[in-house]
Parts: sequence; C-alpha cells; structure tokens
Amino acid sequence: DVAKAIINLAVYGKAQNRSYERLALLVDTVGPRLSGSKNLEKAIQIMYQNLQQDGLEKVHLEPVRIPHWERGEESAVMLEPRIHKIAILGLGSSIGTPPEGITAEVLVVTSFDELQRRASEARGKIVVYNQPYINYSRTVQYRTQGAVEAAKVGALASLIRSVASFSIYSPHTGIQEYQDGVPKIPTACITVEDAEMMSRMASHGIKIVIQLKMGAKTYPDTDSFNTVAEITGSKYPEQVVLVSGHLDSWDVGQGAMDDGGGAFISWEALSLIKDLGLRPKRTLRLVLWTAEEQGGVGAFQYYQLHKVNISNYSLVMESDAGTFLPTGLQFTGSEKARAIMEEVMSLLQPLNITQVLSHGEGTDINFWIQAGVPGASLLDDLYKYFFFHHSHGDTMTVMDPKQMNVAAAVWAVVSYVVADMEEMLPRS
Amino acid sequence: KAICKNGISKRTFEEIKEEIASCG
Repeated sequence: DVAKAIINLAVYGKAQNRSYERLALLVDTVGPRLSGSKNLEKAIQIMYQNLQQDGLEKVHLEPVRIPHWERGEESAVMLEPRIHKIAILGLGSSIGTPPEGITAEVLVVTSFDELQRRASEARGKIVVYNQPYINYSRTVQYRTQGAVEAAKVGALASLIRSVASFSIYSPHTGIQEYQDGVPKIPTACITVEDAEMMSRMASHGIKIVIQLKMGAKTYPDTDSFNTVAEITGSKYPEQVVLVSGHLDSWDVGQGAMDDGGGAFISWEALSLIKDLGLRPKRTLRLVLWTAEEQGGVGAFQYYQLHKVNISNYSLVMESDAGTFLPTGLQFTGSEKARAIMEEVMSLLQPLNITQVLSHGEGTDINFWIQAGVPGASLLDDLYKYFFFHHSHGDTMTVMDPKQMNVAAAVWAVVSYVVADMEEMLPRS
Repeated sequence: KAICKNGISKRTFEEIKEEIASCG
C-alpha cells in the first residue's frame, strides 16, 4: 500500500502543509530570486542546507553561468492627452533608455499584422501592443518578439500589454529577446487597462505622448548553481527518475507560485518517500534549476553535463505551471510508456486524480524529451495562474497548503512508482 | 534485466500492470 501510505502522510498525516510552510519560510525571508541576484544565491545556499538537514543523499551544487540583468529605476508617464502615471515592468534583457528618457508619440496596434500594415507610421514612435489574450503560448510571442518587430519598423521603444488572463492594473514581466542585426530598443509591459485605454484613445484619433524612463542594465554573466539531492536507488542506482522545479524567479512578488511551489513539492516528494522509509530500485533525483526564467539556462547546463548518461534516465518530471489542485499528469512518451503511466496514475484514484494527458514538455525538461526520454509535467487548475504570473501578486497569499499537499502526493506517488518498477519506461 | 533502452521489454504489460497495482 505504498501509494496509500504516501497519500495519507502527505494529505492527512504529519507531513500535511509541510511544503507550504517550508516554502513560506524561504520566500518570506529571501524574497524574489532574479537570475544573477544575491537573493537567488542566498536561496540556493539555504536550500543546500535544508536538503542536507532533511537527510537526503548526495546533496550538491552544480555550477552554472547565468545572465545578470537588473531593471533599475523605471517609470512611464502619459503626457498627452492628459497626465497619467503608467504602471510598467521592464522586460528581462531589455536595454535602458537614456537618462532623460524617451518622449515620443504612441502608435497602438493589436497585432504584428497591423504593425506591418502601419509600418510607415511607426518610425520615431513608441509602439504600444494591445494584443488580445488568447492563451499564454500564443500571446507571449508579443512579449518575446514585440521589441524586435517594433524596431524593424523604426520604433524608439515598445510597450506591451501584459500577458495576463485577468488584471487589476497589474503589469506582468518576463523575458524578451533581441535579434542580431535589429536595433535594440527599450521594452516594458504595461497593464491590460492602460493598453486598452490607449487603444480606445487612438481609435478616436487622439494623439498620445509618453515619456518612458528605464534604468535597465545587463551585467556580465555570473556564477550560480543547480541544486541537486537524491534518494539513491537500491537496485539500479545508476538509473534515474528526475523530479524538478526552478528556484529562480522574477524580481517582483515572491516567486511563490512561479516556481516556488513546483520546487517545494519536488523536495516534498523526496521527503515523503524518505519519511516512509522507502527506497526505490532506481535513484530519485531532485533538481532545483537555476535561471529558468532566462530561458532554461540551468537546465541546459545540466543536460550538457549529464546527457552522456541519457540511457539511464527513465523519466524526467517538472512542475512549473502552479501547484493548485492537480487534475492529472501531462505526459510525453511512447504509447507503451503512456499505457504504463495510466496504470501508475490509477494508484491516485483515492484522490480522484487519474488523468494522463498529452504535452508533458516543460522548459527545464525539454532537452531530455527531445532526445527521447519520457517526460511529465504536473497539470493543475490553471484558472488563477496567469492572474499572478510574473507580477507583484505572485506571493504566498496565492498558495494553498491543502492543494500543495495533494500536488506533493501526486508527485511523490508517480516518481516513486516509476523509480521502483523493475524496468525503465520504454522509449519510442 | 532492468534496462529497456529500445522499448523492448521482456515482461508483458500484464506483468507490469500487476507490479504497479501492487503499489496501490
């Protein structure tokens, strides 16, 4: 009755609320953990100690060179048709403005197509994108590519409607990318409310002028670490089931939801298994990635270092889409492996969480999945996720200890059972 | 034999199902 024992300990027993309480202690005291920041390195050192004190095995840090970008002071003010202070968050990797800022007329567009049609109007202006929110993966293209597309048509800066499914005047940051051969222009996100307001103004032919000031700077890459701990396998210790979340966050809020929750239910999975005195046949390895938000930098380094052992990886798991109430497991792998995962998930019938869906991919495990290793991501109730994502609102207040208990139970049962099976998951 | 690198298992799916069910 291993699965029932894990569920009972996590959801009803002594371990209930533990992952929430551990997470709160870290994010309340350390705060946000931006790549390259002292906070992130402090969090890594604390986690290193935590994992050792928890009695996990082979606790160690694997060095990674990571980006160091800081937003500095930033502001935006609408000067025409009226004075209005605009809430902004500079986007990760953006350059800053000159100290006096950029003051320019605004061109509002709702899509890249409209920008192309109105390219002749964009030169010398600040392009404001008021793209509708469709879903994250589609709409986020405006955040990542908005500055490049605006620069191609001669814009001085770009302001992008936050990629959020709901807003109470919250700007949401995130990474953006420049392109070789295209001038770099400052770029920031604005609130849904301001993007829509400027769109309405523009539709009435009203001239809008904004002064944008951003003190963003990119510094040389810095040293960081992926944080690793294990329960070493009893029979096939060289074989691995990897469970993971990322420890870094953006520099706003507390990074409690993204991805403190994922990191801490991954730790909790190993804690639960250890507390029950279980040791699976193959190794359960916890990895807390660094610099995921900068584009999976720590995960790439880990893959480069460990891909030589790829044939020994049975399953790679990542939780990076919230730890609200789980609804199932997203899985990528062969049909045979999927059939096995469906059997594994049937053990979670007591929690009524048995679905195995497609698309197990995640930023930090994609390198392995693309190379043929089965991969799984936790699927949970995403309704609120993009309310808070990359915003000042990503704090412990968003988190629910009971939902984290259930998420940790799912994570522990899946990782343990796959690690304890006589054979590795079959590959395609 | 634990390693199943080529997706070729020496065990039947029924055997694997029973193994997983024993964890329930």
